[in-house]
Amino acid sequence: QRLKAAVHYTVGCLCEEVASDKEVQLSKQTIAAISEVTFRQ
Amino acid sequence: KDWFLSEEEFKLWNRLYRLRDSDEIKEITLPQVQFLSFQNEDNGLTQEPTTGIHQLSLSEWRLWQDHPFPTYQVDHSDRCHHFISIMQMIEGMRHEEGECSYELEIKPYLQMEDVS
Amino acid sequence: SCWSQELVSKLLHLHFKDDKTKVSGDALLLIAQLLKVFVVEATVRSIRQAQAEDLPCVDVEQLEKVLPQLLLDF
Repeated sequence: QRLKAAVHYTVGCLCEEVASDKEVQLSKQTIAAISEVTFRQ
Repeated sequence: KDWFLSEEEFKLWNRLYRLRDSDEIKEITLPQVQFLSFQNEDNGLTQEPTTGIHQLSLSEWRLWQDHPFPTYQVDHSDRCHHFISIMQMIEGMRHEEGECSYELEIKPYLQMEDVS
Repeated sequence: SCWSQELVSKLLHLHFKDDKTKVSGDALLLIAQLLKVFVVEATVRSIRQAQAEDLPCVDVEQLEKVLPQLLLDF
């Protein structure tokens, strides 16, 4: 779970960076979903 | 120093990204891959939908998969274009009744000695 | 890159049979880059889908729409 949290945090930072660059908002659930997909990949 | 989140990072994660029990969706899961031809033991574990756990669906939007979605830095792979063309074919056959256009089109080329 | 080498190494070692398997720094950097490209691609494709639907916020539904093709592209 700690590893998942570290991946989730890293993915969150990346998503926020892209989202702010595109000036859109990502829901927390979307970030969590991208993190889960990334972890599984 | 190691892979753990630092105290600071943990606070940020906890505030910005962590899904809470109070959230409508408190956990996201991916569907378990099942190869039906390998009936291994854990295939039995069909996941019961549980409240608050959202299982990402790869089929909910299947009707949308008959065209390529826009890409950014990574183009669509050949197998993705193949998937899209199959979804287009399925879409084309969806409303057929009885006769199958694919069969009517391909049948004239069938030579029985090729298959006997 | 935002993926620390320790984090990438830990992720890889989850799947190694032999814990003593070593991964070179270059390989870790390459995997970190792959992870970054994957996350950015998933995010931008979801954003594009939300923009196509004129939505101010990207929700799980937009990711689900692009997910089959995204997974086939990696």
